Amino acid sequence: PLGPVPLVKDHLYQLTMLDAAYQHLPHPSDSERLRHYLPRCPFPTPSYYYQLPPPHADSVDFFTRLSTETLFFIFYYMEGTKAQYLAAKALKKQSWRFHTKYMMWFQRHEEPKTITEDFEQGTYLFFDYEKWGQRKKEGFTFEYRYLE
Amino acid sequence: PGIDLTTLGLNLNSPENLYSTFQSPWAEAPCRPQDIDFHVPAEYITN
Amino acid sequence: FDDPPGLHEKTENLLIEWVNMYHSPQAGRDRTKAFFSFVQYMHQQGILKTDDLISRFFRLCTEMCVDLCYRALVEQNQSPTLIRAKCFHTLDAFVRLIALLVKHSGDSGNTVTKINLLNKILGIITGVLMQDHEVRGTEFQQLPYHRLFIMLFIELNAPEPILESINMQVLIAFCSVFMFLRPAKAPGFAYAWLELLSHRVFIGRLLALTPQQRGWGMYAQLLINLFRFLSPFLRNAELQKPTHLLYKGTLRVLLVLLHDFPEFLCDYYYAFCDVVPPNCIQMRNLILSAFPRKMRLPDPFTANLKVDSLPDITVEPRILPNYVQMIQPASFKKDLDSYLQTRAPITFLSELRSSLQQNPEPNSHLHYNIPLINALVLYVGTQAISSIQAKGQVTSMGTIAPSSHVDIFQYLAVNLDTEGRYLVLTAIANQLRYPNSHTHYFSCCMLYLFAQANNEQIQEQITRVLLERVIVNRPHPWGLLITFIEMIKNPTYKFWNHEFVHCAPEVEKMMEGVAQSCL
Repeated sequence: PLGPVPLVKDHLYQLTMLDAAYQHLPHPSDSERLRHYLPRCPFPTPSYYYQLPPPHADSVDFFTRLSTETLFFIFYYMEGTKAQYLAAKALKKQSWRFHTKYMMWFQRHEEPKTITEDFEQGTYLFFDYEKWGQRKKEGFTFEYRYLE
Repeated sequence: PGIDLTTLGLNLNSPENLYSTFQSPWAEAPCRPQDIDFHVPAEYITN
Repeated sequence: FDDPPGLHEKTENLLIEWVNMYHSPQAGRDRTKAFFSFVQYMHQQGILKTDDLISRFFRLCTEMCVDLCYRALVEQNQSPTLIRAKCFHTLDAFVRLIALLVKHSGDSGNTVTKINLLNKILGIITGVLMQDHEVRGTEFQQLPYHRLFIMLFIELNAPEPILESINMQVLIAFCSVFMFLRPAKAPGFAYAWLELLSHRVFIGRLLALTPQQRGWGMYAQLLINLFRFLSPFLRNAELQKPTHLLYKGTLRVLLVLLHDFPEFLCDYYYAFCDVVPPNCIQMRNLILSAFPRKMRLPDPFTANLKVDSLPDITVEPRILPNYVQMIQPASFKKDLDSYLQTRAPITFLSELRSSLQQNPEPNSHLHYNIPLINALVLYVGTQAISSIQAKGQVTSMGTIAPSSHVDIFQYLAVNLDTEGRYLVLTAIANQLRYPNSHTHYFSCCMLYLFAQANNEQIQEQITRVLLERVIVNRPHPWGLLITFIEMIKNPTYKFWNHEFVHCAPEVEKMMEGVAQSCL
């Protein structure tokens, strides 16, 4: 008995406004901080590509299995997100440490005999700070050098 | 008959909460880790 | 109106100055350093001198931010990403200014000053939105307002002691704004509104983190407004794309609530079923399927399931809105109580139909007052359960009748027209949820009405009301399944003998199909 009902004036106005709003829907990134370096660029990939991230992609275990370079890339390019946080945890699990003064990750090979303010023994990640500063992705290389 | 609610992009069997990765009522998939703003330690803000 | 001369330019210069300071590398971690020097600047400009000037400043800033967005949105061949970056460059700076002013206004212990300022600014943004919505009509754009609200909400919910101390008032402030901006008032903002309501930080705060579930009532109120808005459009089964998207979005949000906060749906199911249109069967099933996480539901298809012996079956469920108040007028409630106690006044039953037809839903073309029917059914049922327990008995097919309570249900089943009976049976079926004393009583009641019906039309309609809920896509409420299975399986009801079960080959086939899947 509760079949369709003719819409009254108010409802028609609401429907008109809803139709108009439908033309410019909010985008999920509207609720996220601006991503200066990796803004969302949704690209319609073929349907046979994975459309969803693999399960547990937001777990530390998953990140721990990523390569170190990938973790560095995530850490430096996805600042302020859960991905950066997970990458940092995974790097620590891979026994990297974060040098807050130089904002760099380094790996100690053995407990240093003396720890100076600036440099500790270990493998340092070197990368082209200028290129990084301009967010140039091409030519962005990581270079490992053992520091005595 | 309604719709098959398992096709709305929500992992209904997930042991974790869904709301913390809920992307949007119109999104067909949950948030990815890089979509979620996170209060990381200040030192990590390296840019 | 009457902005003091020069205030517009002064405000524009201040806003530009702040945006530059906000984005400058020297601004410091969260721009606090820049903020304190900017506040000095605002003082020098006399902006903070009076309440009225502060209000005008924020209104002008909001309008400037909004205008900037409209200009960016109409620029040709700009990618949405670039447009958003341009808009958010200013909006996010403005949000930070508001957040810092709220945090640092008055001394740290004075939460009243902070909340008053927040309410003022939210009110200003809301006012600008409503005026914009009205003036621009279908040209209205949600983008700037959505960004302002969500980023301000996220900023004011950062894990900082000063913010934790005012968090409940912040939530109340935002819920009040969202109540005011409900879709019926600002339909052009409806999508952004649902996006705001379902944002992970908003749901997290209101439903998960706020102690003693103090955010639940506010969240329920907001959802009720969403159902109210959707209701007239959903009544017309074929949904146009915009409505269908909003409906699907609502289903997603309800699924998240069902998965993460089933107790919330358990508590507020009654209020939601009052406003969800009766033909929204799957959405209503979704709400009714919620059960407390600590509860283990026995498989409803278990052969010879002894419902009476389930531990939870005598537990009274919590029902949050005070539905008894819905039974109006007071004279009707008085007669009802008197009839339940003493079966007098005897005229109560014969006047019942007209009482239920008083002031039906406006614009609904319905002849009955659905909220009144829902409240009456639930009230009579709960009174029946109490009187059974008062006699030291347990609810069963043998103890629910004879009773004045079942008299009322039977009278309604026999004497109402199709529409009225459908609404009463729907109100009864809405109580068939997880194992609790209401599910048990109303399940017995539905089966009793079927068994005692004096004409097949009633039995057919009972079957329809249950069947339409069983044949839709999942989820199905546990109480619905056990009632339907009992009805088609227990020979007492002679279900398969009824003419309507065989009235057409496709009906017979469907019945058997359903029976197969159930049994």
